[in-house]
Amino acid sequence: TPIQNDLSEYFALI
Amino acid sequence: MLEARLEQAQLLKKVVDAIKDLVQDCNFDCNDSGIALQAMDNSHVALVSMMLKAESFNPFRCDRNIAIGLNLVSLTKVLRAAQNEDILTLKAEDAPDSLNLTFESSDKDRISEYDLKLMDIDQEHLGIPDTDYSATISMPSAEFKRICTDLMAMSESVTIEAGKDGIKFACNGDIGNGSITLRTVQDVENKENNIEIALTEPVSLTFSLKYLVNFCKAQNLSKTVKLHISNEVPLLVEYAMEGGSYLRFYLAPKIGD
Repeated sequence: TPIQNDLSEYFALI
Repeated sequence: MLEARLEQAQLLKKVVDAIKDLVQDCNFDCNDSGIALQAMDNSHVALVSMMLKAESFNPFRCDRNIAIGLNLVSLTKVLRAAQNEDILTLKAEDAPDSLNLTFESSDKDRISEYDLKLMDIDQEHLGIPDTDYSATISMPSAEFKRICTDLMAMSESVTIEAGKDGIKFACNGDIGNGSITLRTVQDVENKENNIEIALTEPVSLTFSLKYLVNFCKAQNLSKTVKLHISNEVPLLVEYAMEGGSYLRFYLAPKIGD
């Protein structure tokens, strides 16, 4: 089963 | 101060209805260009980005940056008192501790007024880079909802594959598998029935259907929805509204086996 990824991996906190 | 008047309350009612199950406490960030909201769901898998442009209001006045910290469950309770066709006016001071909402019936025989207590919300903001997506698909929003709902009955995830032959939504579940393939549709009479696929390279990504079905609550905002997909980056699901306003959802892909 694929693992659910986290958005913070793609978008930096500003 | 903020003063923003909507000709029809249903715009705000529909927007809040579409996002309240994903995010609960969030800031409406107001400035002279309009009212913006950016919030992630608790699991950091989905992000809501709303922009209600000043052009969607008449009039719209906001001379400085004002953060309106709202609990969307509370806001929903107040908005339930507004009829879809009511004229809705939002008012807030520069450093507000409450948001004033008035609902006027279109024949002006009833005016309702509510003050909603605000919250101090320290919100994380994410920088979303401008992305040239490999595939952009425009389709009827009702069709997208049907696909997501049908596939969710079989599986937790959907693989979206866009290629030269069309776009394929495929799932694998305990009871079996299923897929729906869409090809380009050009309906000259009813453009909202069009399915348009703009592709620079083939893409294939897997997403959680639970979130996609949740995004589809925005279906009433727009007859069409746009999906922007690139390999290895979050999916963007966009509902455009009149006046340049929009509701966007970003969803992190599922990865690995």
